[in-house]
Amino acid sequence: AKNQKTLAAFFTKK
Amino acid sequence: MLEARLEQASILKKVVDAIKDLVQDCNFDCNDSGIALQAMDNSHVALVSMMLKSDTFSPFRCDRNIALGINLNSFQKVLRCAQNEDILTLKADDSPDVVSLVFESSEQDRISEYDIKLMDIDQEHLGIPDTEYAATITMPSGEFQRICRDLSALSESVAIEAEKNAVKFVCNGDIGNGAISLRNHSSVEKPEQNVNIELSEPVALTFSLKYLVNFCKASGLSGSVKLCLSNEVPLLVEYELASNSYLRFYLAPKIGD
Repeated sequence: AKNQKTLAAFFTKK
Repeated sequence: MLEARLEQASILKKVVDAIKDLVQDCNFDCNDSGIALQAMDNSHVALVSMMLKSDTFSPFRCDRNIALGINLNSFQKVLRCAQNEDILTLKADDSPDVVSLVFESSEQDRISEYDIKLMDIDQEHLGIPDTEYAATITMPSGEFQRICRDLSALSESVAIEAEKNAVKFVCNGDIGNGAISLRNHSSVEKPEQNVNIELSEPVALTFSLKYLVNFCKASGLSGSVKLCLSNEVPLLVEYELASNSYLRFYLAPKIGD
């Protein structure tokens, strides 16, 4: 099964 | 102070219509380069990034950085009071409590003036790295909308598989499966139907159709849409607007364990 990732896994907080 | 005049109210109406089901309260960040917005949906899976460059407006004046915190539902209510062809002017003071909107009919001597109360929005900003995407697909926005809508009837998610000269949208659902393939296509007579696939390496990623269907509400803003993919990074869906302005959506992929 595939899990939905959140954007925090790819983009850093400014 | 901010003063930004748009020749046609329809651009802003369409932008707000396109994003208001994804994000509710947003800061419109105004500075001398234009008006920008970045906001994530509540689940932090999708992100909207809008840039309306100063050249989109005529004239455009913004002396200082001003953040206009606006509830998009309220914004939409007021924008619905503008005719598509109206000239729209946004105005705000340097430390504003309200943003003012003036709608002028180019044909009639009608001027409508509205204010929207602003809110303090503490918004997280994400740094989006410049990415050399492995696949960039440009296709008619209506075609992408149809594909997402059709496949969403069968499944919650779609696999987008880009390979040389072709892109495939594949879904597997409870009632059955679906797959749509598009190839490079260019026509001088109907350039609006062109499909262009640029690829440096094959990509296959899975995305939630619920969000893609939502992004497609922006289809009225541009005849074509650009999909940018690299393995294991968020999808970029871009609608280009006049004067290098844009409405972009990012969507985190579904990845296996």
